Amino acid sequence: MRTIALINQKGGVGKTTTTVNLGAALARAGRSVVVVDIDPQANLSLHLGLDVPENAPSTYSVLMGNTPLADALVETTSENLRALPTNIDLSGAELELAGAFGRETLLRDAIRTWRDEHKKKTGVEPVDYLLFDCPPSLGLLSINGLAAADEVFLCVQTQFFALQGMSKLVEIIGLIQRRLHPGLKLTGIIPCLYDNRLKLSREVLGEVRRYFPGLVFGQSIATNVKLAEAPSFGKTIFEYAPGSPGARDYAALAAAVIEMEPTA
Amino acid sequence: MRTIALINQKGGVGKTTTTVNLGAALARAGRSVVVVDIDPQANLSLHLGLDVPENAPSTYSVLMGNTPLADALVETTSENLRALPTNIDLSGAELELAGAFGRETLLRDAIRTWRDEHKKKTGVEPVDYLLFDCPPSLGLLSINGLAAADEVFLCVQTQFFALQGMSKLVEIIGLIQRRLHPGLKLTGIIPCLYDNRLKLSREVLGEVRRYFPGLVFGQSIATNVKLAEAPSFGKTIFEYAPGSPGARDYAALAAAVIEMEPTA
Ligand SMILES: Nc1ncnc2c1ncn2[C@@H]1O[C@H](COP(=O)(O)OP(=O)(O)OP(=O)(O)O)[C@@H](O)[C@H]1O
Ligand SMILES: Nc1ncnc2c1ncn2[C@@H]1O[C@H](COP(=O)(O)OP(=O)(O)OP(=O)(O)O)[C@@H](O)[C@H]1O
Ligand SMILES: [Mg+2]
Ligand SMILES: [Mg+2]
Repeated sequence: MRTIALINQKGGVGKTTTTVNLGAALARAGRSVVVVDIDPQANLSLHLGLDVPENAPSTYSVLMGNTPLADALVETTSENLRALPTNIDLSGAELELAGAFGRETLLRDAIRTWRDEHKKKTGVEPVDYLLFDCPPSLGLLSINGLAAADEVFLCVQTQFFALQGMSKLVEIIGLIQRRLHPGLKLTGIIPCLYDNRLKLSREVLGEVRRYFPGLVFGQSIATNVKLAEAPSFGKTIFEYAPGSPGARDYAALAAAVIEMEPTA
Repeated sequence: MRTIALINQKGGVGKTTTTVNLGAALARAGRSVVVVDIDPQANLSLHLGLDVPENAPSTYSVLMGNTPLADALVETTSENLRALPTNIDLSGAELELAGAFGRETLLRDAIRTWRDEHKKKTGVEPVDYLLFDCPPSLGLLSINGLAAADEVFLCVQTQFFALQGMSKLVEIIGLIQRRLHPGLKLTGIIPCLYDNRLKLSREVLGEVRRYFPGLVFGQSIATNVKLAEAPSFGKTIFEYAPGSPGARDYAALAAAVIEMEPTA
């Protein structure tokens, strides 16, 4: 089971769009996938048309210890793709959990219980991929995502502010590695909202490649309005516009992600 | 003195770009302006080329009570435009201040002291406009911005997720009005990153106008790459590309903001 946190404290860079569509592309390639919404904006849940009423099972109730993770998972309209959705209740979690015991590892512990029980019953992993959509901050919710994941994918918009936040993020990942989870590793950087016609986009992409040699995916995700339209219909790009450049980009990214899998 | 918080918990919608360039446009129109960076990403400070070393006066040291606001203000390269910059120290503030007495109104109190002292010495207001650039969340830092401001401008990207977060934001503004600051009012909605060629942009703009009749500025800010390039040079749009559509849009927005001023 690969657990990957999609993160960047810079807002609006394509984290949610990537979690949904990379998840869907991996599912189309035959991998079993769960996408987890840990953003109080609940944009991932919204994108998939999942509306969680207040007090219903959600990421929030899992973190608060009220619901086992298995009971909060829901099906989506895509085969092999399930979700752990959330709602606005989650926006209270950072303050509510500020004093809780083990507050940084609540998500990790809930996943561990789910995984162990599944392996005991069936002898195999519950899923192939677990993807976390993080909020645009480095607070307790994102820390929970990083502590629960083994890999980090950084979504980077190829614009000026992209490079600035990265040093802070790398510092936080280092902190988590030292204090909470030595196995955590930054394994991929995904260029999002890329526009090959803009000199700014090309220049920033070049700088990101120089800064993080070997970590930046060859496949960037180009700006494509179909990707921005799909969420209004509660659909992945493959359901909304399967022939679009957006669908092609995410399918190619998924192929590159699969290639990284350790051969059995 | 008008105090305006530029806010939206949705990330990457144009808050920082608007605070800098609306601030600069008001300054060019002869108003004295201070822009305040209350985002731990310190994107506003970066955009203006202001690099604040650790432990130097900043929004962080003002909130922690270590520096009077007057001592943390810095000049910018634009006439009539000053800034209260910050740095990454601010990212610790939300947890550090979680238990502080009056934690929601630290910024308001610092501004009140600065204003009262200035009026005592000179008999007039310290500035005409105080603009706050808020982070993409509704945590303690954004609450401080809302409690210190009399007006709220909502920056809205004309895309699907734009409408979703607005009901939560309106709820929070109501909470602040009831509990902290009855004078707070949502007085403007600024359509940002608008692309007239996209049906999605036109549709969302129509919905935002229906949802908030009379609050949406007639002047929207169109997508213009010069606006994304200017921060890499530490410049406002008026310094970097004064003839660009981006400069024209922000100048027209500033004129509309000035028209709202109560006539003396
Ligand atoms: N490749 C793309 N082409 C066109 N539009 C895109 C693309 N990727 C994302 N978008 C749009 O850009 C906006 C920001 O994307 P998204 O919400 O996925 O970013 P995010 O990083 O998750 O934001 P936040 O920081 O608020 O969580 C959304 O309106 C989305 O529909
Ligand atoms: N009108 C515009 N045209 C082109 N690019 C723009 C425009 N407005 C903003 N941008 C670019 O879009 C990105 C997001 O804008 P900005 O950083 O101002 O948003 P924000 O809401 O402050 O983000 P955050 O939520 O991270 O604080 C930046 O790279 C910025 O340069
Ligand atoms: Mg998101
Ligand atoms: Mg900003």
